[in-house]
Amino acid sequence: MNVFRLLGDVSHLVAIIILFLKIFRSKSCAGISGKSQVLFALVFTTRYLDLFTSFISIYNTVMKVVFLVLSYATVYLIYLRFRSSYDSESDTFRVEFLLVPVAGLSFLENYDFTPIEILWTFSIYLESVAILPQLFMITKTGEAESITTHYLFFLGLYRALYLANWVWRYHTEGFFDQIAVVSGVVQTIFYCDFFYLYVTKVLKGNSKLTLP
Amino acid sequence: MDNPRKKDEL
Repeated sequence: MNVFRLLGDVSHLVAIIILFLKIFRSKSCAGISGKSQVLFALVFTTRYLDLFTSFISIYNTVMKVVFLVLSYATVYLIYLRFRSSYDSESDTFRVEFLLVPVAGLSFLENYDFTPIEILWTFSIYLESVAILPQLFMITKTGEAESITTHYLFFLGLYRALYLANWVWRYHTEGFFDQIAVVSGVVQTIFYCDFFYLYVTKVLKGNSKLTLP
Repeated sequence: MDNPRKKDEL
């Protein structure tokens, strides 16, 4: 474990908690893409299949359970508990355009042609594009509540910190996970435009992010 | 590809 990966995991946890609390306390999921949240729940499900078969550490197990529980709870809030506030007209990204290529690529480019490894690879590729429905929804509505932008900031920051973690592990352990690194770079690039808007608009104190 | 995964990352 190194400080970059720890900060990355904390940033990821903060993002997921911010979103869950925003929906739970405001009793509304306006402006939130339910499709992205379903994709994230699928990412955790296909990545953490080894939750019961291999024990890494208490930390690893607890974080996996927390991510799984919170992501499914968020999907429940959006599609069941507060479904009347779900803006399905704006959440129109065709996720099949993500799932099919990601599934195909995970069969082509993986470390081992075994179910666990292919599903893990699928989760890595899927995570790099899972935020696209949410970013697409914001460009479509032209705005986002500031709490939603804070969620996106910490979510984007988490994988950027993981990139630093991989640089660190390469230099200290010679560890290099090509599939995770390439996907992580792609994932972080998708946030760059948002990061610019977040720094120049939201941090200037605007109550919400409105796209130019 | 040889499998470098240490499976310790979330």
